[in-house]
Amino acid sequence: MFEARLPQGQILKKLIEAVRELVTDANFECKPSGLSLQAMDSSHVSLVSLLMRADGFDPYQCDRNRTLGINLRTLASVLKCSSNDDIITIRAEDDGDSAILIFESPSSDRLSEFDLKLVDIDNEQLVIPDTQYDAVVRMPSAEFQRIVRDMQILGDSVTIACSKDGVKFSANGEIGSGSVRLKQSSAVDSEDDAVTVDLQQAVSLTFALRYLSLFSKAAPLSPTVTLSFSKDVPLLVEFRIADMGHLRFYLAPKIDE
Amino acid sequence: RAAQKSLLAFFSRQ
Repeated sequence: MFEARLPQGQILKKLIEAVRELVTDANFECKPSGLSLQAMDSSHVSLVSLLMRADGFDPYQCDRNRTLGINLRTLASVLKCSSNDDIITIRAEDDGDSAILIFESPSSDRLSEFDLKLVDIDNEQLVIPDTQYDAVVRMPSAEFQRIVRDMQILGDSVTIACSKDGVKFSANGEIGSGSVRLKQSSAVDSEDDAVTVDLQQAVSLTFALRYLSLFSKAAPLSPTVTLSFSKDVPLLVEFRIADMGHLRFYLAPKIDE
Repeated sequence: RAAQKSLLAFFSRQ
């Protein structure tokens, strides 16, 4: 049997809200070490990679590897039936054809149970090579979300340039052009408010804002986001999930022809 | 003009 109880159930709610517009169906790979998911969007431009380690659950039981194919829209609808402070348990019986979701109120006086039919998903797994990135930018996730939203006023793509001074987002379209420049923070009250640029070499890449906007829906998961860039390789956008794992998005760059 | 690349141009299938 597979059973994973997540005391902070709202993490799962935020996760599914963050990926459900990008990916319709996904295989949750359940292993003794934890739960993972990898899926591309339908146009094969971006990829979602989720990891939730077993030690983030309490308890976590996985006797053998299981693949749970789940429609994320359905899962999102079901998760809307839980409260933010509910404890959420995912269970799958051996040889069962469904995943069971249990929502438990903090005082345990309300228990709801939903049985979701599993779906067969032909999921291509990609090998993501280890990459030494030219620049790694860390910033508040709310700031990332705001910049992406602001740039969308101007056009459908954004050029992100990292240098020792900081990071510059710029867009131009029919109505005009604009940019937002963030300097590296010198002194901040909280590390979560800081902007840092870890630079090996200056790099400038162009990306579709539509996808960055979808990625930024993960902002409620984590106060900070990390953007990793290298010339002519996909952007990595990473949100940490408490102490238990991460939600990563990869986005292929736009390249001059 | 910049063209959108597919992710499959960078990552290989398992």
